[in-house]
Amino acid sequence: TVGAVALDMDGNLAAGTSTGGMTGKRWGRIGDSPVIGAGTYADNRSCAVSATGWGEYFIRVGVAHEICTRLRVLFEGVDAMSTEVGEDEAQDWLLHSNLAQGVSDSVMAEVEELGGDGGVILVTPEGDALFSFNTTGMYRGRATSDGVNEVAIF
Amino acid sequence: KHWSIAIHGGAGTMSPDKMTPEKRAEYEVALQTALDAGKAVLANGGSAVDAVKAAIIPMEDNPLFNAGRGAVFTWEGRNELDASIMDGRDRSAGAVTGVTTIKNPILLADKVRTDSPHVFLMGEGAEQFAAERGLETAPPEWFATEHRREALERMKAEQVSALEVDHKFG
Repeated sequence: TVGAVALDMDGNLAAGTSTGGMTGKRWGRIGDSPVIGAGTYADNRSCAVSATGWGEYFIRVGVAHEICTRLRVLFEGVDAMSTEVGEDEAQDWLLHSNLAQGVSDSVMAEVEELGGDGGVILVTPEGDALFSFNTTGMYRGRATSDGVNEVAIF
Repeated sequence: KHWSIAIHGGAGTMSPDKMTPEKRAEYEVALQTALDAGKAVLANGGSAVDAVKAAIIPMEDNPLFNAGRGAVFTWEGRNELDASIMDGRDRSAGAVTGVTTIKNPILLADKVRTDSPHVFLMGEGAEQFAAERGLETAPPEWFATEHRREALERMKAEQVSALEVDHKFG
C-alpha cells in the first residue's frame, strides 16, 4: 500500500491511498481496500490521514475518520480556551502538547488492541507531518516548507 | 504561507538484518522520488490534492510497492487494485476497488470524486467509468511481477485451508 497526505499554501488538506491488497485474497474480499473513513480521510478542520495495514481492523476502528474527529474536537477546545486564557497561551499549548501525535498514537493503539497492525501518516493545518505505526517498519517520508526532508524505513 | 507533505509505501514486520544495503538504498531512492514529486507541486503553489496524486503515481509505477505495478496477487492469480482520495476543502471523496486494467488507480479514484455523484465504484463498473473518462489502461503483464507471483505460490504451499487464507474475515 502507498499513500500521501498534504497541506498546501492555501491551507487546504488532502489524502490519498492506493493498494494491491493482501496476497492471496479471495471471494471479492475488499476489506483491505482504503475505504474512505478507515484508510483515507481529509478535513480542513482537523487533518489528513492515509493508512496502511490490516484493513479490516482499520475499518472496525474507523481509523482515519476517528483521528480527524478527535483532533477537530480538540482544536475546537483550543479555540474555546483562547477566549479564557488568551489566544497566545492557547496556541502555545496547542503547539507544545503534541496533540496530533498523541491522538494518532492512541487510535493506532486501539487497532493493536483488536489484533491489527499497520500505520498512518497525517498532516495538520499547522503543518505537522507525522507518522504512527505499530510494526517494526514503515516505508515513509516527509517534507515541509520549513526545511524538513527525510525518508526512513525502520 | 507554509506547506507540508508525508508519504508512506506500506508498513510491516521487517528485519533490518534481512534488508541488504542495496535494497534499502533502492527503497530510499524510490521514496525520495515520490516525496520530491509531491514537494514540487506544493512549493510551486499547487493544490494539496494535486500533490497527493503527484506523490502516489511514482509509487504506483514502481514495482517495489504493493500498488499499481507490483501489486500482490489474489488467490486466482490476478492483480486487483484499490485506491481512494479525499479533499479536505469540501470533503469530496472518490474510491475504487477491484480494478484490473487502470494504470494509475489513484487518478481513477479522483475522477470518481470530481466527475461522478458517487464515492465508491467497484470492478467492471469502475472500469467502464474509467473508459468513458479516457483513463490510461495497462495490460495484466504491466502489473504482474515475479517476486509477487512467488509470494502467492509460497502462500499457497503453506496455507491450503480457506480459513487460514482469509483469517475468517470477509
